[in-house]
Amino acid sequence: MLELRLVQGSLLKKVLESIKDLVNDANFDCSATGFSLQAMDSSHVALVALLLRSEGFEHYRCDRNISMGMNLGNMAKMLKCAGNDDIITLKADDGSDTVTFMFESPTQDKIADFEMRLMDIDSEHLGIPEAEYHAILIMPSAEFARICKDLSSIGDTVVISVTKEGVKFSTRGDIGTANVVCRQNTTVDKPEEATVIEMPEPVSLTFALRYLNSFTKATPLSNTVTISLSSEIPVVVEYKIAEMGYIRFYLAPKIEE
Amino acid sequence: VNQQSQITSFFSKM
Repeated sequence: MLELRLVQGSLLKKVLESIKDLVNDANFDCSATGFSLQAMDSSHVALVALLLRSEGFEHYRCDRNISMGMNLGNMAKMLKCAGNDDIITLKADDGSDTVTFMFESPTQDKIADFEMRLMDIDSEHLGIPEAEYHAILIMPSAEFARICKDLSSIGDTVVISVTKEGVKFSTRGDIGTANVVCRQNTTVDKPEEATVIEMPEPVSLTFALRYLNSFTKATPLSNTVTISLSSEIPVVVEYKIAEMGYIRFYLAPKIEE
Repeated sequence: VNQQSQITSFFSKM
């Protein structure tokens, strides 16, 4: 028996909005520690890893480890029917091939339940090694989204270079070139507006902007985004989810041939 | 030219 009750149902709504266009079908894994997902996009260039820890749920019952295959587009359609302030409960009986989403309005005067068929998805988990990053950026998530959106109107790849001066996002295309430099800025009145650069050493990597733009769909989840870079390995773009977990996007770099 | 690499060449299947 599985029953997960999330008072801040809007978090699950936002999670689905941020991954449904990147990944079509995925397995949600439920265990005593929490509700998680790991999936690659269809071209195996990006990977998303989601974790919602069990303590973040008001009620978390998971009798045994279970993996539920879902079509994320259909799941997003059902979650769109939940109000932003609704409590969302996810239920599945042992051995059943469906999952039920229950939406309760805050005043408990409206209760809806949506049942969705589960799918068999044979996806293998990838081992993600803990890496020492050459540069870690923490910046306002809206700012990062704006930069990715603006640069993608000029070119389709971005070179992200981190030096002690700051971080530079560069692109070029048919109509010309664009460079955006963000300097470390910790003299802000609200901590979430700071741009922090931890850079043990300079690094420069090239990525496809369309994936970064897809990752920024997670912007509503967190005021800040953490971008961890190291030469020749995938970048990690992480959005924290309230006090309960995170959504991490990994993107393989474009390598000079 | 920049060749797009794949995530599977960095993270091994468990």
